[in-house]
Amino acid sequence: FISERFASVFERFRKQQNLTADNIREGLKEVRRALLEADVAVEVVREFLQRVESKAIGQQLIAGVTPAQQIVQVVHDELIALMGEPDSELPWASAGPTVILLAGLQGSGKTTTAAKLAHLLQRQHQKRVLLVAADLQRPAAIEQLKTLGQQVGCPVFHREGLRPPELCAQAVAAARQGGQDVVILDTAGRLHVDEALMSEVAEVHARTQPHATLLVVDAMTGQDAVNSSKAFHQRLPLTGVIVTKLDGDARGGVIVSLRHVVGRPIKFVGVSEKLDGLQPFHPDRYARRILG
Amino acid sequence: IGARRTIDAAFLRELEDTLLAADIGVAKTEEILADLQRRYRAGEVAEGEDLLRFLKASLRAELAAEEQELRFAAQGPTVVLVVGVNGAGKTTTVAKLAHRLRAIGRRPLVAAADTYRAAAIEQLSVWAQRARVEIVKGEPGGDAAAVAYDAVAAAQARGCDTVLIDTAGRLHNKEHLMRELEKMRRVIQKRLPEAPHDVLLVLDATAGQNAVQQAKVFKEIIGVTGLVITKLDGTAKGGVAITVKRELGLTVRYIGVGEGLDDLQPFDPDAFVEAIFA
Ligand SMILES: Nc1nc2c(ncn2[C@@H]2O[C@H](COP(=O)(O)OP(=O)(O)OP(=O)(O)O)[C@@H](O)[C@H]2O)c(=O)[nH]1
Ligand SMILES: Nc1nc2c(ncn2[C@@H]2O[C@H](COP(=O)(O)OP(=O)(O)OP(=O)(O)O)[C@@H](O)[C@H]2O)c(=O)[nH]1
Ligand SMILES: [Mg+2]
Ligand SMILES: [Mg+2]
Repeated sequence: FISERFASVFERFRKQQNLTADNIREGLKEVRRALLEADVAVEVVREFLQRVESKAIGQQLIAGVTPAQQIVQVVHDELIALMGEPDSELPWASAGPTVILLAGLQGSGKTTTAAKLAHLLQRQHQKRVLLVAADLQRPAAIEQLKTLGQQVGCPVFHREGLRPPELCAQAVAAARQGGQDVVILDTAGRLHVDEALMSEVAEVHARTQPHATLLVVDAMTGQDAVNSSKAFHQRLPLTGVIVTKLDGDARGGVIVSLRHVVGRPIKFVGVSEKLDGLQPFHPDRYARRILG
Repeated sequence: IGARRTIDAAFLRELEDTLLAADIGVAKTEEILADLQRRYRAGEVAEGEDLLRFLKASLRAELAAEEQELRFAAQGPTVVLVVGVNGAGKTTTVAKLAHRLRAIGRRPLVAAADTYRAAAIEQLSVWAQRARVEIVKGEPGGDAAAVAYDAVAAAQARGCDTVLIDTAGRLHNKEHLMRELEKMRRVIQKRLPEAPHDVLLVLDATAGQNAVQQAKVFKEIIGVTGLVITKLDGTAKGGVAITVKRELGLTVRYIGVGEGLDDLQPFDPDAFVEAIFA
C-alpha cells in the first residue's frame, strides 16, 4: 500500500506534534505521483491535493501512527468523500415509460451496457424494457443490439429511414403504447469535438426528455477524460456515469476525474463482458485500487 | 507554449502540464524535464534556441524507427494478427488496412476470427464488402483459431498476398483469453511456420497508463511486433507510445484518425509530437 513508500520520508519528522505543510509536503508529492500514475487528471489531482492539504494541516499527530500513514488516511477519506455515496438509483417516471439515454466515446461499452442494464432492470426490478438501436453509423450496430436483446429476452426497437432523434422519439411513443416501463436508448459512439454528432445527441435528448442521461466511460481512460466528459456534460444534462471494463487492471483514476468534473454519481460499473456483468458502484472498493 | 529561451519555473510547470495531459506519464515526464534542464545547464541547447523546438526534436528522435509499415513476407502470404483490448478499434483497423493494401496494389484477405462478440462477424463482413476484399469467416461461437488457420490456407490457395486476422477484444489480465490467443498463434504457425509476420497491438489513444501494461502483457504472451494507435482524431494524444517505445522497443506503424476506410495513416513521428504541443 502507498504508505510503505512514505515510511522513510516521514522518519525525519518523527519528533513533530502536528501535521505541518513541511512534514506533509513529501508525502503529498508521493500521493500526487500515485494519483497521476492511476490516470487521475492533472487538474483534478491539483485541486484534490489542495483540499487534502487544507484539511490535514494543523491536525494533531495521532499516537501510534506515522505522519505518513496519517496523511494517507486523510487522502483515503477525502477520496471516498469525493466519490460520493453509493447511488445506483434510477429516477423512475411517475407515469409512462422511464427513458434512459446512453452516450459516450467510441468503443466505451454503450451497446453492451444497454443490454446489461436491460437484463438488470428486468431481473431486479421486474421492469418491461424496450432497447432502442439508434446507432445508424457503425456497421452491424443494429444487429449487435438485436443479438444482445435476444440473449436478454428483451425487444429491440428499430425503424428504417429515420434519423436518431426521430427514431428515439418514435421508440418512446411505441413504448408508451406497448406498456413498457423502461426505454434504453443506445446511441452511436461520438467524439466530443464532432459538432454535428454532439448536436445530434443533444437533439435526441430534447426529443425524448430522458429521466436518466448516463455517460458510459472506459475505466482505462487517461487524461483526456476531463476533455470529453466536460464536453458531454455541457451538451447533455448528465444525471450519472457508468464506468466499464473494471474487470481489467487499469487503476481507474478516471473515476476521480469524472466525479470532480461531472459531479454526478457513478451509477454502475461494468465488470465483465457478460450480460450479468453490471454492478452498483461501491466507492470504498475503488479508493484503494486508485491509490495503488 | 510559446518560444522560450530560459528554463524558469513557469516554463517547467507549463511543460509538465502539457506532457502529463498527453498521457506521457509521470515517470517519463520527470525524466524529460530533468534531461532538458541538465542539457540546458551543460550548454547543449544553443543560446537563443527555442527550447521547445529542442524538446520536440528529441521526442521525435525517440519515436522514429527504421521500420516498414508492415513486415511483408519475402514469398507467400504475409500474415498479420491484429490484437488488443475490447473496443480499441481492431475490426475497423483491419478494414482500413485491407483498404489501404488494396489501394497500393496488393490483394488482401480478412479473417473474422472474433467468434465471440455479438455481430462481430457481421461487422467485419460489412467492412469487407465496402473495402471490396475477400473474407474468411466461421460460425458465431466457433473455434477462432480454426478461422485463422482456414484464412491462411485460403490465402495460399487463392493467391492472396496478405491475411489480416481480426481477433476478439480481450483484457490482458484474463489468462484464459490470452492463452486462447497464444493457441491461435501456434495454429497459424502450423500452417505457415514463419507466420504471423506481424502482430499489431491496437491501442486506443484515449487510454491512459494502462496501455503500457497492455503492451507489456500482449508482447510477453504473443509477441507483439508493432502498434496501431486509434482515435487520434479526438483530443487524446496517445503519449503512452513514448514509454512503450522506450520500455518495449515497439514502434507505432499506423494511426487511426476516423471511422472511415480512408482514416488510417502511416505513423509520422513529426506530426505526432507536434500534436502534443498544439
Ligand atoms: N471485459 C469487459 N468488456 C466490456 C465491458 N463492457 C463492454 N465490453 C466490451 O467492450 C467492447 C466494446 O463494447 P460496445 O458495447 O460495442 O461499445 P460501444 O460503446 O457500443 O461502441 P460504439 O458503439 O462503437 O461506440 C466489446 O468487446 C464489449 O464486449 C466490461 O465491463 N468488461
Ligand atoms: N473516431 C474514431 N473512431 C474509431 C477509430 N477506430 C475505431 N473507431 C471506432 O471505435 C469503435 C470500436 O471500433 P471496433 O473496430 O469495433 O473496435 P474493436 O477493437 O474491434 O472492438 P471489439 O471487437 O469489441 O473488442 C467503433 O465505433 C469505431 O468506429 C478512429 O481512429 N477514430
Ligand atoms: Mg455501440
Ligand atoms: Mg472487433
